Amino acid sequence: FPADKQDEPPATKEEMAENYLKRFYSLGTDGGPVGRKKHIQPFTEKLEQMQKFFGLKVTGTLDPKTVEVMEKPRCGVYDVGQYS
Amino acid sequence: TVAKSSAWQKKDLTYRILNFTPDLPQADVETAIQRAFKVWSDVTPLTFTRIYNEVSDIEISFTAGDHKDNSPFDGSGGILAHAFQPGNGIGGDAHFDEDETWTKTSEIYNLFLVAAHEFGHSLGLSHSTDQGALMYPTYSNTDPKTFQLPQDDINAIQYLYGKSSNPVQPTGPSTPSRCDPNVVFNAVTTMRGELIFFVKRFLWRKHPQASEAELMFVQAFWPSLPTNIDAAYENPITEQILVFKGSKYTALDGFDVVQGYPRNIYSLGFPKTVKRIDAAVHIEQLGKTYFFAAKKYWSYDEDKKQMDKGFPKQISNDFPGIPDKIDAAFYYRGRLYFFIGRSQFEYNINSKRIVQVLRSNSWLGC
Repeated sequence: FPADKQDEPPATKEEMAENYLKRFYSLGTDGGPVGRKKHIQPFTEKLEQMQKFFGLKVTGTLDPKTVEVMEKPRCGVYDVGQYS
Repeated sequence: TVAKSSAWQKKDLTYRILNFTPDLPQADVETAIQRAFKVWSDVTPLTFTRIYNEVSDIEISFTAGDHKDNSPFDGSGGILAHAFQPGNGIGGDAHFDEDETWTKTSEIYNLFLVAAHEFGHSLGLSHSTDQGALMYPTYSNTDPKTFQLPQDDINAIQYLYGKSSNPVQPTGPSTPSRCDPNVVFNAVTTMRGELIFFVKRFLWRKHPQASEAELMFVQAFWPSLPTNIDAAYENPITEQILVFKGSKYTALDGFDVVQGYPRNIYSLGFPKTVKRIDAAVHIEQLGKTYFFAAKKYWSYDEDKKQMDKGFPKQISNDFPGIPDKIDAAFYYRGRLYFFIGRSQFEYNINSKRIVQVLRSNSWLGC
């Protein structure tokens, strides 16, 4: 049988989180470079903003509960800010 | 919401359905969209008229992937749809991801529920942090047949467009807050080591190791279960949860509804005079299940699958100090807990005494 799918490498969760925060919390579009050498500040700040929005513990880290919420099917409109 | 100046400056809006998903008959799509607009016109002076041959205020389309609006969809799951705040051109338009499966049932994803949410954006609403609100960002698997616009959404849309002319102002369900001292539970049960507190269309789920309880929709767990249930208990022998509403009860095995349910409570041995029960609890120490209805209670033997002789009895005689009309009850770590209104009575079966009186929500981590 093919080997079980390896656990996704942590980077995937982080990339998923980064895309999520870019999409719904305008990470990276309001200053602060994003990418390999991103400043920790915007990512953590946006992550905390998302955790606060969803009433999660504001840890600033990608805890399982936060990842679980990020993986839920949802609307494509920003949580902070507006489509225009 | 957007600023009032950015909302539609007219009350009579138009919409046009540019194309149809192949997942549903066209008529079902039209009905879902019409019903989704009605959610908002019922609570405001807004009207929505469908037009066919010219550009409307709210252009509705089904599309997939990158559809040239700078907000590409992402395949099945993830992002389901989006819509733009009021304005000219793309303003107000709503796009639905064709890579999703659109349904008219509680199977994911119900088109009516998603459309009602997106049209909230088309009218100028943002996302709500209220977990029970329609405008909450994530999809909630609730029963589309019994949908009621929550109060949080009514407040937001009426801020922008005012109240409806309906002489009876519509109101909607509110979301329970964990530390509301006045919360009244419909039912409480253990569930494989966790505690489940049912309140209206929600449940609080409390894991012994977690400091706080987690709020969920009942129907996120069990889509076919009714809301506002009457009673629930865990049968430790079968590890099933039995949930009661009116004269029916259903058995749940984890997230599954057990085949052959719902059944009549009369099959358990209740007389026809009993129309509903108030609370149910299995007391392991006695090996009996107690059912409470009005001022009486019954004892049921799970092994023999019948009511014990000599019942019903008066609650006041056998549980001194416990007021009649119990809302909920559960048995946990050797103690029996009765919930009556916003009070909770911890009861010692052996000494037949109330050990302490607590707030009903003392378990939720307030």
